[in-house]
Amino acid sequence: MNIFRLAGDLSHLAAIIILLIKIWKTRSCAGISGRSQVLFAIVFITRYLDLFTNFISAYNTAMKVFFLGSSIGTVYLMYLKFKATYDHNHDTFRIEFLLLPTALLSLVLNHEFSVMEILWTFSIYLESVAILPQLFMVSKTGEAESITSHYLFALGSYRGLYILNWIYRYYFEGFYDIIAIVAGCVQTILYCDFFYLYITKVLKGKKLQLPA
Amino acid sequence: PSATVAHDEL
Repeated sequence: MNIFRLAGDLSHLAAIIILLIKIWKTRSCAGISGRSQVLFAIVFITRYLDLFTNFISAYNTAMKVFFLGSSIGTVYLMYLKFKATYDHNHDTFRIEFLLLPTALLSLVLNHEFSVMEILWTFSIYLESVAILPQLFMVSKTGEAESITSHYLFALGSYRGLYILNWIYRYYFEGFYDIIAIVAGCVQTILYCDFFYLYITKVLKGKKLQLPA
Repeated sequence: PSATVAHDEL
């Protein structure tokens, strides 16, 4: 474990907590893409299948349980409890265009052709594009609540911090995982224009408004 | 030999 990975995990944890607070406090999931949340739940389910078979540490297990529970819980809140506030009309990104290519790619490009490893690879590829429905929705509505933009900033930062973790591990541990690194770079790059808007607008107290 | 790749990152 290193400071970059810990900061990344805490940023990821913060993002999920911010989202849960937003939905619970406002009792609404307006502006949030349910499709992205479904993809995140799939990411965690396919990645953490080794929850019971491969014990790394108490921290690792606790975080996996929290990520699994919170992502499934968020989908429940959005599609059942606060279903009436879910904005179907703007959450229209075709997620089959994300699921199929990532599934095929994980069958072709992986470290080991085994069920667990292919599911882990699929999860890594899917996570790199899972935010697209949410970014698409923000561009369609043209704006986002400030709490939603804080959520996106924390979520985008987590994988950016992981890139620093991979650089650290390469130089100090001689470890690197090219699949996670490439997917992590793609994932972080997808946030770049949002990061620009967040830093130039939201941090100055303005609302996140995309140029129409 | 298929070394099962143990992923220690979240």
